[in-house]
Amino acid sequence: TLQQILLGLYFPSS
Amino acid sequence: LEARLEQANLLKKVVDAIKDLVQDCNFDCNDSGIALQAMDNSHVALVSMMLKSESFSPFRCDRNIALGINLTSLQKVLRCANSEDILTLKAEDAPDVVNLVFESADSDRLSEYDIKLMDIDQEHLGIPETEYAANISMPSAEFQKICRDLMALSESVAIECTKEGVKFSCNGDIGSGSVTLRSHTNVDKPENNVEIDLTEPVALTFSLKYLVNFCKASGLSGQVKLCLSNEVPLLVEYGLASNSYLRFYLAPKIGD
Repeated sequence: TLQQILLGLYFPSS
Repeated sequence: LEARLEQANLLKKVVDAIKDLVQDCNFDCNDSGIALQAMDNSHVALVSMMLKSESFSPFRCDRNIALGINLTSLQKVLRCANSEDILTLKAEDAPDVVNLVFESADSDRLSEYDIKLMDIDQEHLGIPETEYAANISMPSAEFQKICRDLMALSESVAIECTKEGVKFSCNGDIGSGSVTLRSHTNVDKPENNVEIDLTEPVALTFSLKYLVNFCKASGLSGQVKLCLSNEVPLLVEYGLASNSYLRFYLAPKIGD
């Protein structure tokens, strides 16, 4: 969903 | 690791608050304290806990270790503690178990439990420093009541913050509802204060199911902080003593 995409964009894997 | 917490209850409340969102997670221990970061199964909410070393007395962590713990198991063991018990967490180098010792402050009872650790390959996310457009502090019980009340009508809530105040509103099959809060200072009971710090108006919509879940942390702090910026995940923060915290992030609902 867009929500999931947004969370992934905002908190990139480090 | 050897970390002594005056109140076993603190960790119990943290685990009770997050257990329905995340199941297995790593407790990352280093000399600054014990941290946990985990996404919920649906990948729209993120939990971030930090128990700073200052929250423990004493605190010793000679090498960085990740303790992979199933929260249901941890909850079972923490339930064995009495509410006033002191908790000491211990783990060896490359541990198989984490050891929990509960001490009664006023009797000589000592109880000891080991929880088997798991190997958890968890994705670690970078949480950027963010200047939010709106920072709202309010009583945590008030936020909990608003979320629960509005959930009776709808699945989602719109949070609008303007210089007039913060408005929580919803629209559902049976009708609609809203609660508006304005800045408010109570000198005698500062935990009842509502503070709104706004740099620009914000309007976002969130799933109430998650917010109600976050509110399980209300017992940890009299106040909750909500930080919002347009098109950025909401931050819901419960501050703990010694700058420790429990934070939840939730991605907003976006139009179809």
